[in-house]
Amino acid sequence: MSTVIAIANQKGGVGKTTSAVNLSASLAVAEQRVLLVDMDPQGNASTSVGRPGRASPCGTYQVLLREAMMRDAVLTTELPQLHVMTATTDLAGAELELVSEDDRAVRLREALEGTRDSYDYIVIDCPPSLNLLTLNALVAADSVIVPMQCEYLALQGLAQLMDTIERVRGALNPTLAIRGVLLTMFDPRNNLANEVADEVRKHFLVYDTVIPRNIRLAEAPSHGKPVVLYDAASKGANSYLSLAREILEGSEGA
Amino acid sequence: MSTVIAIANQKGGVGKTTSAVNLSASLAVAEQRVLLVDMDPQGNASTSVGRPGRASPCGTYQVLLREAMMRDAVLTTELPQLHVMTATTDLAGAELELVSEDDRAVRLREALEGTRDSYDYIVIDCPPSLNLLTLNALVAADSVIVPMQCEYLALQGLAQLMDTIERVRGALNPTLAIRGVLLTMFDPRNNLANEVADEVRKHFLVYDTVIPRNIRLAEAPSHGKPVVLYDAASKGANSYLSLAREILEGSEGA
Ligand SMILES: Nc1ncnc2c1ncn2[C@@H]1O[C@H](COP(=O)(O)OP(=O)(O)OP(=O)(O)O)[C@@H](O)[C@H]1O
Ligand SMILES: Nc1ncnc2c1ncn2[C@@H]1O[C@H](COP(=O)(O)OP(=O)(O)OP(=O)(O)O)[C@@H](O)[C@H]1O
Ligand SMILES: [Mg+2]
Ligand SMILES: [Mg+2]
Repeated sequence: MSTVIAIANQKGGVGKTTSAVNLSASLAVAEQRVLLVDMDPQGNASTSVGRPGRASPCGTYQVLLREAMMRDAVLTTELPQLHVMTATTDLAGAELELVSEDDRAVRLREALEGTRDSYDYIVIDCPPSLNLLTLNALVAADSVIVPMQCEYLALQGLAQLMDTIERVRGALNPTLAIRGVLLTMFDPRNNLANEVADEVRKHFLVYDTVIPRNIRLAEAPSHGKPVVLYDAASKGANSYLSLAREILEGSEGA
Repeated sequence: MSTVIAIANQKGGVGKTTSAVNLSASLAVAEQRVLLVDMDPQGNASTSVGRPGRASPCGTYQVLLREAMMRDAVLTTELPQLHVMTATTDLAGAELELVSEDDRAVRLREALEGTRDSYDYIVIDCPPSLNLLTLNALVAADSVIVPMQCEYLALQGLAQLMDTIERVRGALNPTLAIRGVLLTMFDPRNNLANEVADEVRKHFLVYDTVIPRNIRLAEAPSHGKPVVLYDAASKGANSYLSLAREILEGSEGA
């Protein structure tokens, strides 16, 4: 029975895709069977594992609209234990296309039901908004990881996101747990970052692992590889491996 | 007759809000009468000029739904020549609430018609997605500025954004001009940034002014001030003043 993790934050550019891709890859390296689901019409997660959405016949969009089965939409990647369901810009149309369907919020959860036994972890990359796509991810998920840059504007959106998660928990997914906030692109020399980090730790659960700013994380997507394949010795790769360890130990404890 | 500029890019965290706020403030410092319109439910532009959305009785949401007139929704800011129309999270609901209205794409353009004579520039901050809110901004605008971080994933989305702008130009706003790409958070010591910048300059119009990474730009929003009021001597403030000059000279030449 797999654990489904949504990587969500409506603030843009906080490291959602980078975290979804590199956590998935790190769990795969730790011999877990992992499915990465790209729920963002930008398709950045798909590209970052070398499977740009336009290169596959079907993906998340077709599965949400029930035009394809999960097994037709899942692709392998360079990492044997890591599979991906890709996204294209079509996905941006799903919200309006499903507007009159009563079950529009549970489409992803239903689609994943059939595959949960084939994976240990299913990791979902969300778009930068609290729309139907992110809602589907929160309804399908067992837990949420919230990547956050330690900057003032990112702090602003956290309370709103937590409100949304509470509402989803109340209405559609009572067992949804907020696993924690993941601090990303962290530069310890920067006062603002330290102030914001202290503030966040006061009010929310924060992972011990902090992801540093590391250029290798920004370079890896242009090679279509997770950072653990692009530069395994980098600080970026090590920080996501340590996050994977923290999650694997946590789920034993949870 | 004012010039309406949309600041748009569906990629998250590329400096849309920082550019909308600080370009507006820099134009205001140059004695232009400026209206900043916040079209993002996150309300970051509103907060960044000291007018958080929840503090005002009405804003962009009410104007789009025709529950209020522009003149009731516009507030003054600390800078005499800069006004703002604020956003709250309600705005996220506008897309579904307007789904059956035939004129849903031209609501902002119509609302601005009555106020264009009171301003020299109207600058619109867009959310990180190509949804109805961004569409409204593109339909209302005379020109678009595309802030872009020089990173691979940001490059990916540029072609898609340009496609969308072409479609808006074809269907709803034939005079919409792409004023240019604005490189943001630029670090000249970083190879990836230089490679991406060269690539962008090959295919798109790029402003001469390049915005450097400068911590004062990230600190200013927590004080509710544009950077020109927070730290006028900073590199961040100077770069946006130089962008304002480039735009003021360009519009004479345009
Ligand atoms: N720790 C890091 N160090 C350096 N660069 C990073 C790091 N994490 C992410 N980046 C880069 O920062 C940019 C934003 O990250 P990313 O695209 O993962 O954020 P996102 O939250 O998924 O964005 P969006 O809101 O558009 O979906 C990307 O160009 C990415 O390569
Ligand atoms: N030139 C810069 N130097 C340093 N920090 C910057 C710069 N420009 C923006 N920032 C910071 O980077 C973060 C992202 O910028 P900003 O919020 O303006 O991007 P955005 O495109 O509006 O994001 P969203 O997609 O969420 O709307 C913010 O915390 C901001 O303060
Ligand atoms: Mg992303
Ligand atoms: Mg913004």
